[in-house]
Amino acid sequence: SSENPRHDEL
Amino acid sequence: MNIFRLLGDMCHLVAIIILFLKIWRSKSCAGISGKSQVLFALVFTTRYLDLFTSFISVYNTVMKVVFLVLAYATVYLIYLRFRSTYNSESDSFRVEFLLVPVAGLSFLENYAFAPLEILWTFSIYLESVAILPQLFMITKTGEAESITTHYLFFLGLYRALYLANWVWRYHTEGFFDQIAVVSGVVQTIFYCDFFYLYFTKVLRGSGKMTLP
Repeated sequence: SSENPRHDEL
Repeated sequence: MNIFRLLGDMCHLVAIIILFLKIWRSKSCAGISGKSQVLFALVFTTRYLDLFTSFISVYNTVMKVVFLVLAYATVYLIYLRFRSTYNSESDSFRVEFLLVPVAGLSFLENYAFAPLEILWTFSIYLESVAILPQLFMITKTGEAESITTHYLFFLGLYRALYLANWVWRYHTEGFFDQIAVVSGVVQTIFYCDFFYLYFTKVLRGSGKMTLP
């Protein structure tokens, strides 16, 4: 699975 | 932060406030799916658990608290305060048909097999289908009050603006959140039929929306 983006969205 | 995401968050906030005020002032939740509101409260709960573990910005923290408070306050109005006006017989969507697949998928397709990450993934998948009980209820009753359609319009617009936000972020910072994007597309597609009715019926001033 793709990289783990930092969840900076609501 | 970009204008699409800011506008999206504002539309989301407006939608939630429209619904809350409608129920609070009319002292009635007739035509509102309590199940969808419970699912949204669950979406915020499972997504915002990082409220205490990771600080992103004042805006991020404040908005998360506002969404959580308004979501639970709306559920409280429907199931406790004005429960006598709740149309439970019309709100008959089997939410277990949503929760089980969404929970299963969040264990299968996620960025990391860690509790917070799986709960975040669950919240993303759940949000894409959380409005279905409400849309189902409208098809069942065959109509929706105009204020309810404005609520749905802003709720659908918010995720459509988030799609624009993801295009913008991809081109400006190479950011790509595959799970959020795919779910966001599915979520927005569910609103297409409603958007068509909204623009052809409600905005022509026909007051409430009656389905053909």
